[in-house]
Amino acid sequence: AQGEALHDEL
Amino acid sequence: MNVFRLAGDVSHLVAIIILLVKIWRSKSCAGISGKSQVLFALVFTTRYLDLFTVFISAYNTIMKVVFLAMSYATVYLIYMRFRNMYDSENDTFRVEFLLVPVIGLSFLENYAFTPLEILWTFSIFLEAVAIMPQLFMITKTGEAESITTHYLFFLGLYRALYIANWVWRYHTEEFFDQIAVVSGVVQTIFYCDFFYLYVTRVLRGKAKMILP
Repeated sequence: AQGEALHDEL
Repeated sequence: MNVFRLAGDVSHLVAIIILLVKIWRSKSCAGISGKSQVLFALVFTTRYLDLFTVFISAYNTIMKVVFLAMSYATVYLIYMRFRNMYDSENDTFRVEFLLVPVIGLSFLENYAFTPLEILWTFSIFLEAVAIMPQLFMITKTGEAESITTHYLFFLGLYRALYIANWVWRYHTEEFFDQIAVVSGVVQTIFYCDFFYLYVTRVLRGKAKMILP
């Protein structure tokens, strides 16, 4: 799945 | 979190610390592209706007604050504290040639047409090209102090480790962030030429990297 709106990476 | 991403974040932190300490202790920013450092501060600013709206983990929040603080401190040292040592005639890369395409692309290619998401996408695309002024400056002066090359090595290594992190996350948690992956691969490719020179010259104990 493409990146969800919540970006958990720096 | 996985070992590749942690190693990548540590490598990124090491790079930023190497540069900041180098400028502070040598009281000089000769050979350093102020433009690249401004672009990196812009990358962190546009990417970490969710610092106060989304809490992911203590680690995430702390690292965002550290990266923001250190990147602004570096810009401050270059353009304020040691501005008389700033090598402006060699730091001539036209950053508008980077900003215009990156802004355009972030409006075209994003996950959601919302301010926060477009700014996040802008920061991802900008990070891929933010090192260009620095690499351009090195080709222009034909040399780089070894400390500067160590900074570039860890900076390039960080996104290479993130690629390993994305491979790992794809296979373990079906996670795939297409925008970050494509941009991260492009970013790492830009360092390949430097990596070759770094291994063949700097690691052979040369005082500074002289370009062929």
